[in-house]
Amino acid sequence: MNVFRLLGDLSHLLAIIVLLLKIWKTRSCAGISGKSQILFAIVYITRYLDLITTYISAYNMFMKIIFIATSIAIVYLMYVKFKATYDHNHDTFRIEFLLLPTLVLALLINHEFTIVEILWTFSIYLESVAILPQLFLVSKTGEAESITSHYLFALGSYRGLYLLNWIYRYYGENYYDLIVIVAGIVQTVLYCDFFYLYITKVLKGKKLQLPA
Amino acid sequence: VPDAEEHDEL
Repeated sequence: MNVFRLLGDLSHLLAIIVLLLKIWKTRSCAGISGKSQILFAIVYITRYLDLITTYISAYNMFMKIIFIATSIAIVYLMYVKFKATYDHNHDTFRIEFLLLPTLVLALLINHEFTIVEILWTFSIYLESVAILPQLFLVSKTGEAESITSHYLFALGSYRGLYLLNWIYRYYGENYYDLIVIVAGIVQTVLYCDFFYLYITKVLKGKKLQLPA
Repeated sequence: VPDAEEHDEL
């Protein structure tokens, strides 16, 4: 465990806490894509199946349980408890366009052709594009609340910090995993446009509004 | 290259 990975994990955790607090305090999930949240829940459930078979560390186990539980909780809050506030008219991205290609890619490019490994690979590919429905929703409405922007910034930073972790591990331990590195680059690149708007607008106290 | 089914990262 190095500092980049720890910061990445904490940033990821912070993103989830910010999102949960936003929904809970405002009693509303307006501006949040339920499609992206469903994809994230699928990502964590398929990736952390190894909770049952492999013990890595208490930290690892704790975080996995937190990510699975909170992703399911968010989907529950959006589709059941605060369903009336869910912005389904704008959340129209077709998730099968992400689910099917990532599944096919996982079947073709993986470390080992076993069910657990293919699901793990699928989760890595799916995670890299899971934010697209959310970005699509922001582009459709043309704006995002600042709390939603903070959530997206923390969520986007997490894989960016993991990229630094992989560079560090490559030089320090000669460890690398091309599947996660390429997917992590794709994932981080998808946030670049948002990062630019966040730094130039939200951090200066303005609302994130897309140019008309 | 890591072993399959032993992913230590989140």
